[in-house]
Amino acid sequence: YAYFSGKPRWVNSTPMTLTYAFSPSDMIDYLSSSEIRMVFGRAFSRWASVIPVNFTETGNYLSADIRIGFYRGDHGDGEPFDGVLGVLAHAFSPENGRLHLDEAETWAVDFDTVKSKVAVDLESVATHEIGHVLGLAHTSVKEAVMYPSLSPRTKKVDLKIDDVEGVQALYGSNPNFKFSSLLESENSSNHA
Amino acid sequence: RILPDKSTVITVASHNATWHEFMKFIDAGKGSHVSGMSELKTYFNRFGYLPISSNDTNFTDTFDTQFESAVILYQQNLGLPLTGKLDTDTISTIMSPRCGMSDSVNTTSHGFHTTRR
Repeated sequence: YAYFSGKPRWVNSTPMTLTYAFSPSDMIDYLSSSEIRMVFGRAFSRWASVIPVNFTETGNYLSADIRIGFYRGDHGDGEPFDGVLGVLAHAFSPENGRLHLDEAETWAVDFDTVKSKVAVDLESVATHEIGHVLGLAHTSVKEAVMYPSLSPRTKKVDLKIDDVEGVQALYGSNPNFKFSSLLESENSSNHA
Repeated sequence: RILPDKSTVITVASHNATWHEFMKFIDAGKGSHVSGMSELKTYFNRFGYLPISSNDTNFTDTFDTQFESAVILYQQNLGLPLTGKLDTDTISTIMSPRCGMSDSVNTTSHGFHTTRR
């Protein structure tokens, strides 16, 4: 696992609660807001299950810690998106909180209903970008969520040991988290 | 000439996804000169592997020593065999969609340094 220089992390109150909100104007219309909120809710819950941090959705976009939006091409942050596939999304290191997804992609919540060869799993990308928002950079471990690339029509949402060790080194461990459960799931997927 | 109907054009467009043109560099190695390799060097620069040297503003189409080092660092960061060549594994990983954040470790890119553990 890797960090941004200086190992930036969120340092607000303890227990820590980070709020997140969706842009009121920069969203996609072919997925309902409830679907998008459900997907991001699951992605945030995955990280919350391993560190002592709560994530709470708020309707107040401007004051939220984490601000999520879908943008096309040059959207003013110096990192323009590039159309179908290529760069899918990006997020900024703590405590910036911006999480941007490329509107030009075909975002999918499940691949049963979306047949496009270039469909991209929204939950996988959301889980990855939340890792950046928390302070993780990219890893060289291919199975890990924080690996830089993701093929179309591929789902990768389960945090691996590399992801968990990295984020717990920043925030500590959720008292309800047991490494053994993670080891079991990794062993079973390795055997598979 | 029969123009392809709109849906065909859209289908073709999806096959022209970003970075698919990099397929032509497959198996290129040090010393080769392939037209358009400067585009691939721009990709490596974007993700933190190849700094633009101060004197020349543009990348060349030559697979030089500096680019070979960049390819090896990329292979290291992406968990690929360290061949220093644009082999099939490396090219298919390059063409794969990805996160826009830089991979750079301990170097400056987009204002972000990262430290690998």
